[in-house]
Amino acid sequence: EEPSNDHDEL
Amino acid sequence: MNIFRLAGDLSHVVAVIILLLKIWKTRSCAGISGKSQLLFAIVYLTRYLDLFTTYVSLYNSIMKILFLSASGATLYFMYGKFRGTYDHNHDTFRIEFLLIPCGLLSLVINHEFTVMEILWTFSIYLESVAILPQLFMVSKTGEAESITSHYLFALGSYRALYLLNWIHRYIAESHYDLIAIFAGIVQTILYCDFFYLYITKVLKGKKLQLPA
Repeated sequence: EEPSNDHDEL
Repeated sequence: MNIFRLAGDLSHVVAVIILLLKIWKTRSCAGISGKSQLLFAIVYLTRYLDLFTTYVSLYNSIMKILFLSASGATLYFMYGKFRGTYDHNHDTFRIEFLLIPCGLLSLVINHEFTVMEILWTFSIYLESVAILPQLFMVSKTGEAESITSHYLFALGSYRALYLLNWIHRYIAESHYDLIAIFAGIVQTILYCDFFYLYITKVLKGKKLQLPA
C-alpha cells in the first residue's frame, strides 16, 4: 500500500 | 484516534491558547517572533486547504478552523493591534532560507505531484523548521519569559506526541507516512535543547536564561 497524506492528522 | 494523537492535539491547542492569552493579558507580544508566527500561518493555510475538499470528521474540521483562526488572531495582534510591542530588532532570522528550501524539497519529495499534495508536503516541511526564528530570537536576547517558555514547551510536545502516535499507528494499523515522520523527527530534535532548559530551569521556578 502506498503511504499517503492522512487528512485526519492535523 | 489514539491517546497520543489526542494528547498531541490538545498540547497544540494549549500552546496556541497560551500564546493568545499572553498577548491579550499583557497587551504585548514582546519576546514573540512575528516571523515564526507568519510561518505557522503559512503552514496552516497550505495544509488545511483540504477543509474544502475532504471532510474527515467534525473534530477534524473544528480543529483546523481553530488553528487557522488562532493563527490569524495572533498575526493581527502582532502586526496590527499590538504592533508597537513587537520586538523587530531581535527578530532577524531570514525566513527565505526556510521557505525556499522547503518549497523546493516539497516539489522533489512528495507523495503525489498534485497542487494539494505539494502544498500539504510543503506545510509539513515548513512546520518542522518554523520555530527557528523564535528559537533564534530567544538565543539573541538570551532569555524568555516563563509564559513564552510554557508556550514553546506545549508547542514542541505536540509533535513529539505525534511521533508516539505514528509509532502506535504503525503497530496497530500498519499505517505510516515517511514525510510526516521524518519532518516530525526533525521538528522534535530542534526543540531538544529548549526542552532541556525548560525542565532544568523553568520547572524549578527559574527564568529561562541562556548561559552568557
